[in-house]
Amino acid sequence: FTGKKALSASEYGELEELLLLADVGPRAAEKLLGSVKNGDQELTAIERLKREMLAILAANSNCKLQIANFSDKPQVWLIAGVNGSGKTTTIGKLGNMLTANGSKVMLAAADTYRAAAIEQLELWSKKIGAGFVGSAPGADPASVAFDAVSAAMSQKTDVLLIDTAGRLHTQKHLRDELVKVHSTIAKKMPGAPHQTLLVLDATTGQNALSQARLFSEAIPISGIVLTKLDGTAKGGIMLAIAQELKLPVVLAGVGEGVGDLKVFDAEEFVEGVLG
Amino acid sequence: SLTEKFTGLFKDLSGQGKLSEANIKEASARVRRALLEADVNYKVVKDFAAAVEARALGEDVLTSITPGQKFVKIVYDQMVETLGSVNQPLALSPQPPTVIMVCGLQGSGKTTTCAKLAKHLSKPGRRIMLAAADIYRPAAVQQLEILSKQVGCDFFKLDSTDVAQICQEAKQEAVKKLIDVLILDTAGRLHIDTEMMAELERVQKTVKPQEILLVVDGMTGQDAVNIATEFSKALPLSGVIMTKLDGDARGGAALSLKVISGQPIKFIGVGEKLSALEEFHPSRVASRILG
Ligand SMILES: Nc1nc2c(ncn2[C@@H]2O[C@H](COP(=O)(O)OP(=O)(O)OP(=O)(O)O)[C@@H](O)[C@H]2O)c(=O)[nH]1
Ligand SMILES: Nc1nc2c(ncn2[C@@H]2O[C@H](COP(=O)(O)OP(=O)(O)OP(=O)(O)O)[C@@H](O)[C@H]2O)c(=O)[nH]1
Ligand SMILES: [Mg+2]
Ligand SMILES: [Mg+2]
Repeated sequence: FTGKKALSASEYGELEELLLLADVGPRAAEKLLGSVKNGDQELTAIERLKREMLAILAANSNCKLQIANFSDKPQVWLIAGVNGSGKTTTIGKLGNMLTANGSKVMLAAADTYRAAAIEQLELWSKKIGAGFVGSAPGADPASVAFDAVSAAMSQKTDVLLIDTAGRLHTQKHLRDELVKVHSTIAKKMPGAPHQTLLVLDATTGQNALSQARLFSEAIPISGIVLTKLDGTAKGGIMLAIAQELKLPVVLAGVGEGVGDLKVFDAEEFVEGVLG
Repeated sequence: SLTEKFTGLFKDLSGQGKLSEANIKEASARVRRALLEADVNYKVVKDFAAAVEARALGEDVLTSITPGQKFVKIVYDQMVETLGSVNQPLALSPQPPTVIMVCGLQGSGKTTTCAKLAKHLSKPGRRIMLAAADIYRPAAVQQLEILSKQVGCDFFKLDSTDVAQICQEAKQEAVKKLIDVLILDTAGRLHIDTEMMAELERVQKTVKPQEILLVVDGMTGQDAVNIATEFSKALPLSGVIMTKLDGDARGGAALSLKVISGQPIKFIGVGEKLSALEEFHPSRVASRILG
């Protein structure tokens, strides 16, 4: 049905299957197909669908993450998300991207909980030539964040990336811990954190919406990093997230290597969902 | 809850007169939507809804005094049966060491789960060894070594770029040290990464594990079918472990994993602590998926 303007019921069924297999979710898929049925009949159905999806993803005007020429320095960026989503690796790649664009970068290991989390981030800082602030395991994450912001301020750092422990959004005491890290940063430096990025795994299904809801209720999220898009999962749940929460996807993780991070491309994402 | 939803639906429908086959179709469409929202795979949902529909017609839901309740029971029973009816434990070899190989996608919880399994299997007189076969992720070996100290079990690592060799030497060391259970932690990998999947096949052919467990993140969406398909093609899986079910993910991927791999889900991970491993019970997961 690529060139068709009007689709049969069974063709709409095929489109629905495509969307559902991409993790768009039944409610969002129904809404999308409804708007396709009622849309500009001069365009093909697929074109109507693409435009509707792009419009949803463009719901927030702050869709482009600034990655160079910062006026407020040090930039303090906080990274959060559920366990295993790719936060630590994303920070390594992002630090590399920022360094390549002319910034002096520092990484802070505020995951003081998980085994070898601090070592993991320190290895990344060595790999990309960034500064590093850590602590002994078990230290208070908020105090690591505080020390890191102080160090970044005194060491003429351009961008400080703060790694946090993975946490399930449903655990109140862990949400509270994140809120404390966020407010400690804000008290130490007005205007900080300048970015708070939520890392979501593209392989996650409908639960990503619950994650985005609860994390953004706890702290103000400025953007989403969608990781593991190099797999076969399409990350279609991002449409429901964009529609409901108006959160922009700013970066895409496409592999485990230091260079495997791209600026999010909505057109490419839509192409991926539609196979 | 599902019971309330279907009791309500059938009440409305029977209020409109005698129930018909069309009403069963409507109910099964609602089941379909609920399962899609719970991350059950689209194709698995289709087959499941068709089975429920056939069963509902065959078991006279239409003539029941409580059609809603009867329908829900059919859905629930079908789910429990599909998930595997009863718990299937780990197969420990009478000739030690039993080798358990753990594999799966990046970040699914393998390393933590290996340590949890070691703790679960620990009992007086039984020696467990954890072997670090992830040579790629920064500090992966350290992570497992720290966990092995927390469990209080043996630990094996080797400075080599040949993962099959590392696993082979771990097994030889386990034999030497009279280890009862050797658990191999492998690197996370994509099911579409041919080289990395070939690495797992080499390990399997070299070490011939008694158990090959696929560790899958409980929040996984439609992709669960792809993961199960490719890993089953590459390896004779013996079981699945679903992690991070201490959150609010419905866990519908469990259905896809069981149906596609044909293997039992043996455990679920319910937290970051090493004690947070539970034996899989189909009835509990069925209730969770059905919400
Ligand atoms: N294929 C692929 N793997 C990724 C990507 N991003 C991260 N990973 C891998 O995912 C796994 C988990 O990454 P981490 O960076 O440790 O994730 P995390 O969110 O920091 O984990 P916790 O701190 O334990 O919550 C590692 O094996 C990474 O190499 C990606 O974009 N693609
Ligand atoms: N809440 C919760 N977290 C878990 C569970 N299992 C593992 N985790 C966490 O998930 C994150 C990833 O766990 P790992 O054991 O490093 O995952 P992995 O599969 O070995 O990752 P790679 O080796 O990079 O592929 C860590 O933060 C763990 O503490 C679980 O059942 N519940
Ligand atoms: Mg981390
Ligand atoms: Mg691991």
